[in-house]
Amino acid sequence: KVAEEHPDEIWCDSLKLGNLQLVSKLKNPSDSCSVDVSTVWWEGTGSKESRIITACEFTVSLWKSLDNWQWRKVYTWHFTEIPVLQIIPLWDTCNLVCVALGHLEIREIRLLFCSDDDECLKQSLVKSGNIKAVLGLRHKRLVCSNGTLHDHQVDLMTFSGSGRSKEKRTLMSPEETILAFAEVQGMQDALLGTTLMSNIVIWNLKTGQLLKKMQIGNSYQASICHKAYSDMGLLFVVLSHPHGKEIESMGSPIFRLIAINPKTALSVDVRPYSLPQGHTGRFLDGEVKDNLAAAVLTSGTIAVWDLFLGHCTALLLPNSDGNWSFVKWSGTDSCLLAGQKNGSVFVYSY
Amino acid sequence: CSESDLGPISLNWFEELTSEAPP
Repeated sequence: KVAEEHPDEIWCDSLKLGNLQLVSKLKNPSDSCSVDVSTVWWEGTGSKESRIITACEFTVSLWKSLDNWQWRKVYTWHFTEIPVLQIIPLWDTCNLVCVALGHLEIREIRLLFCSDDDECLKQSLVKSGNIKAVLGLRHKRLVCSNGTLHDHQVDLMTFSGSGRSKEKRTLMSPEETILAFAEVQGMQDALLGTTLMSNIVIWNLKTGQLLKKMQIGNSYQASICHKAYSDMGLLFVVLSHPHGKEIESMGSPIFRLIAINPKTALSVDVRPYSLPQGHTGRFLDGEVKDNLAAAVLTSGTIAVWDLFLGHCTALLLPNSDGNWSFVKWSGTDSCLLAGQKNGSVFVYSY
Repeated sequence: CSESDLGPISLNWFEELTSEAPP
């Protein structure tokens, strides 16, 4: 009877934490502001294991797993001049990770690794300039777009196993600012991007060709692409709209799934992913992995959606330590890594 | 999603667009 009278209230209560279970907490004692978290495969004394990597303003730290979901900080890379903005994981690599450094925009991308000979921490400059978007891809590759309208360039870099050398090739530029890149699940040679002028662009990574530039309408202005899936001749793309206006009839969609026919460049809305009633906020940071999307909202809450089910499956409200400021899916298992500016990272199993 | 909304669908769109795009 209560559920009938107050369906939204009951649903929200059951949503809090939802499918998430807290398994571990890392506390970075550094005084500086935490900015990002990710996971990386790391090979130490003969065994390959998943480790957590955290970024503060001027340090990046690697955490080794101990027994009972405890973590110990084992390495820290230090940066002196430009602050760290984000971690860029290279998903199927071992002992390699990239970071983006800059103030408001990315100025440098650096590769972090550990020397084989003396196990010393190393870092090397991969790219510098006015970098607009970057993404780590499978097979030790990284794509980034840089420059202004007149000298705009899209570079694809492939690293060697040790990270010491790299091979660079240029992808054809769409001649406008790229806001984000996304890999296409089910089509490993395809790369997708969203642009400032509401276009979705597709490249062939093998040939470097720009295959299509598709207008997706004004309601999608400044969209960020997170993930794309190729199925039955269509591209299904998950977008977020950090600067989007609220559409009353749809509530406040944080993510949106659209279907595009790449042959005709026609697209349709498939599904909005909105917050449950009683919750508000705009997209601040987020990530999509397989069928799960997670976002930190301006309200300081983290929300999780199952893209197949179509609704929010978990809410992490701000805790006594404060608001959430970044969220990532673990690349190596089904864990959610939720971070706060004060250096706390909470690991939730999903 | 139907062909009336999205136009003719091709399962080989990636190969077809690659052969049509400038090298």
